[in-house]
Amino acid sequence: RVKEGLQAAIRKLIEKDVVDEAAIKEFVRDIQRELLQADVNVKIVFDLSKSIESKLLTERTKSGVSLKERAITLLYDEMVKIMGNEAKIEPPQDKLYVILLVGIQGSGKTTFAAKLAKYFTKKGYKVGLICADIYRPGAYEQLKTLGDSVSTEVFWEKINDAVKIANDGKGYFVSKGKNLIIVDTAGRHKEERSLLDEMRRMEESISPDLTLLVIDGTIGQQAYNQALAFAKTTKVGGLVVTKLDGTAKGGGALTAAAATGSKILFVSNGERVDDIEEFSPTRFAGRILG
Amino acid sequence: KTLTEQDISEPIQQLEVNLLESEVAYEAVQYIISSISSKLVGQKISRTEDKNKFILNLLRETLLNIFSHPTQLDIFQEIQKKVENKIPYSIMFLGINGTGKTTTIAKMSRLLAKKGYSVILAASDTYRAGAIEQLETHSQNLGLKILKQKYGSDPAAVARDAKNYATLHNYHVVLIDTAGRIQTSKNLMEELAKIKRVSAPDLTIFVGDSLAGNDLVLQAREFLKTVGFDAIILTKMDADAKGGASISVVYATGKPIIYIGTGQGYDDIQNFDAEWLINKLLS
Ligand SMILES: Nc1nc2c(ncn2[C@@H]2O[C@H](COP(=O)(O)OP(=O)(O)OP(=O)(O)O)[C@@H](O)[C@H]2O)c(=O)[nH]1
Ligand SMILES: Nc1nc2c(ncn2[C@@H]2O[C@H](COP(=O)(O)OP(=O)(O)OP(=O)(O)O)[C@@H](O)[C@H]2O)c(=O)[nH]1
Ligand SMILES: [Mg+2]
Ligand SMILES: [Mg+2]
Repeated sequence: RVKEGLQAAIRKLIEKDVVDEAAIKEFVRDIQRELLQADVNVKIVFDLSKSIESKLLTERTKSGVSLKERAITLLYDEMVKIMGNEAKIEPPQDKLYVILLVGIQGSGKTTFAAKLAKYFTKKGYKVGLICADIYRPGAYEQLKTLGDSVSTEVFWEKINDAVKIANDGKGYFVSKGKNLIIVDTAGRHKEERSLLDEMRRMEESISPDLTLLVIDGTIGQQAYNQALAFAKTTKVGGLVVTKLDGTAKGGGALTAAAATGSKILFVSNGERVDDIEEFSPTRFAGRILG
Repeated sequence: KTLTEQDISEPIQQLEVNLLESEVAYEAVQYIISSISSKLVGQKISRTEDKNKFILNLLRETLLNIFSHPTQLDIFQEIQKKVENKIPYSIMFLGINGTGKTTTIAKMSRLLAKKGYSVILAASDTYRAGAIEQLETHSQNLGLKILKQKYGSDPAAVARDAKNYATLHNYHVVLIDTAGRIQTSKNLMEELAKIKRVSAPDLTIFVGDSLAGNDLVLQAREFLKTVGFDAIILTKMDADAKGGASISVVYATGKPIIYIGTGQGYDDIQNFDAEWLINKLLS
């Protein structure tokens, strides 16, 4: 349905005998609609579309075909500016690399932890998983079950101190010769002061090489403020967008990239541990716009 | 003076932006502003009357209409009717992954216990890692009986067994947990429809995430069409959700929101109050 959106908008634009200011404004309005329906942040939609509008207005003397290509290129470039190009994490194999997973309740962190463990195991890393979620009932059992399914050991302690668990786990896995550790944490949102503080203390204490913010692909306009709160509390180095096997277009992830100034690194598109993909900007832009 | 399209075009545009930023889904926003615009054009307002105030009142009226459209549901009244006939009342919870179904069930059982009803939990998520342990921990914390089987067993059978057990042992309410699922998965939606057919719950509740954007409408419509539900619970309102999601989902399904989730504790559930929500949105 979104596929019709951008293509129909472009077709409408180039089928006009005269591509005047009104035609461009109509095209921009069509683009805005697609982006809003894809859950991109309202302000970002207006900034992005204004920028495209002004560029198209100065270039509208181009012929139909080149105008079409120009419109698509402009749109794509504006989006890549926000979400980033392809970017892979390639941790060194000769020293320890620690990845901290953070995000809102239910976004898919625990499931992603196992996917990431399998992803890196396939690349030859020796991976360890740490369950540093001390609140959610069954959190350890969930990660343990997932860890078993990807033959990765899970560290956990039955204590009330998430930061201590993460540190003890780090020490434990170092002694076991692991070179890549993934720390799963409890879900939290921007209003939960003490949980944000725990996350800050966790980052200070274990100094992860990478903190990944896991974003639910279905998130709406709240994406900006929520992501901003995470970025203010920790050094968000990258984003993971989940549940893209559904109908969500993922505009909230684009928004989160803008709010955190970080790139989208991975996409999760299913419940199974194999349902993980390296981020592809063309595929993601295509999903949002068609 | 008589309002023209030109008079209202700027305030209507601003209203559109405000509604979108308040997390109302795009389609619902278009419905609201076109309904307001059609009532505004040709409307006479006195020279002193503020057109913005006029628009705000129309907005309030339109939102109230959306919320008063569904038949309201008094869940405790329904439960009491069955309890008086010594039949257990069963409630099934459904929705996409991670919205808070399992946690909401725990909160509901606390609400029911406070009113003196006995509750039994049916662990009909026999698929997701840790799902049974999660619900089991809640049952232990709350002192409740839980019916469960091993992972991979038939979720419909667990639900049906829970109902039978409740009838045999005189429990008042059965709460049925189901695995989260994306509404575009034909197989999983058929499985859910089968769980519902076999367990025949008295009430089916769609649990949605108040942080979700336009997708919430797509989820709700598909669950309604393929499986059917009677009421909605929106969770994570404590994340500072503006609440627009509640408008989107009621507009899209015509079903009432009965509760909102306001945290991760057993007491973090509140009755949904449309007036409160509208005031919050308009503030
Ligand atoms: N369909 C689909 N489901 C997913 C995906 N990623 C995670 N899930 C499901 O989403 C639900 C929530 O995932 P979790 O891993 O428990 O989320 P979480 O962020 O750890 O949750 P909290 O620890 O409570 O904050 C589970 O049912 C997962 O199976 C995905 O990409 N697609
Ligand atoms: N802040 C907040 N968190 C909530 C609320 N409701 C649920 N959660 C959290 O959201 C996360 C997911 O909750 P679950 O109950 O596991 O969600 P679910 O729908 O059963 O998930 P699946 O079974 O995997 O589909 C947990 O961390 C809950 O504590 C709420 O109202 N507010
Ligand atoms: Mg988790
Ligand atoms: Mg659940």
